[in-house]
Amino acid sequence: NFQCCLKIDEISATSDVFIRKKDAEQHAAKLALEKLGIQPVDDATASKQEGKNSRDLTEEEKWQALKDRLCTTFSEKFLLSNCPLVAHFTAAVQRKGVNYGKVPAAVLSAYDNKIVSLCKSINKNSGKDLALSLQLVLRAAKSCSLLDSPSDSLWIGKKEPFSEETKEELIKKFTGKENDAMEIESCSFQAVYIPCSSEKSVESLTMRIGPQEHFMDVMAYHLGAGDSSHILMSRTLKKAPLESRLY
Amino acid sequence: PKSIINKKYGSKAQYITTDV
Repeated sequence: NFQCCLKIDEISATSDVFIRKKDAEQHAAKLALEKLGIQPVDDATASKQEGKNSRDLTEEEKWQALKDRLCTTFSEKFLLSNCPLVAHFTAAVQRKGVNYGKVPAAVLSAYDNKIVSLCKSINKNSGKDLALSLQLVLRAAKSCSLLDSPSDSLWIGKKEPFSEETKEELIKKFTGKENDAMEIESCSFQAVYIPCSSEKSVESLTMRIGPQEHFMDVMAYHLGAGDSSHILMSRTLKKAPLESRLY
Repeated sequence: PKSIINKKYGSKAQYITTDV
């Protein structure tokens, strides 16, 4: 049996006891929403509010919706409003060289639920095929006038650079620090390394992430990938600890 | 509800699930 305690800033909500971990988490989330005074909206109402359901859109409208969503993820308003992708954009504005301000396309195609669902509406196989959803996102980005994704590149940025204010806000939001020194301490996490050759053995791996490093870059090093844009990530693994993914 | 929390609060929301 599972019980979940959800903490958001000063608010905490403890669920009833459930057989499934997922149900405990959902119940804790429901209680937290009630405490926060947020009224959950069911899917049908949400679709009505958003206008057309993505299934009702024409092919062209689906592509436009995907391009619009990609542009939204780069908008300063979106990034500064508790966006779950903030760590990736913080790394983007600290990256040096040609990929400054860019995020790996796979981050957007895997982590943003709205993008995931728009890709599925364009091609239902993209839900299972990570390379296909990446391909759809890149195609949309490369044809979008506001975004910058050079040919043969797996990175997406926006043509107009982030303002200094946004850069500072992103760093402050992520680190809780006022300056851009990224003085957060090093951290490490455990991973399981699964070689593609069955002749090699599965290994436990400890990854150390320095104060100025981003976990995707460290992972790219361990995977022998050129850079973090070459990493594909799975959807979250069912029956595994929260947010576990295969990279 | 969980997706709403995650969308709104991202990594600020901490789920601590215990086996009871």
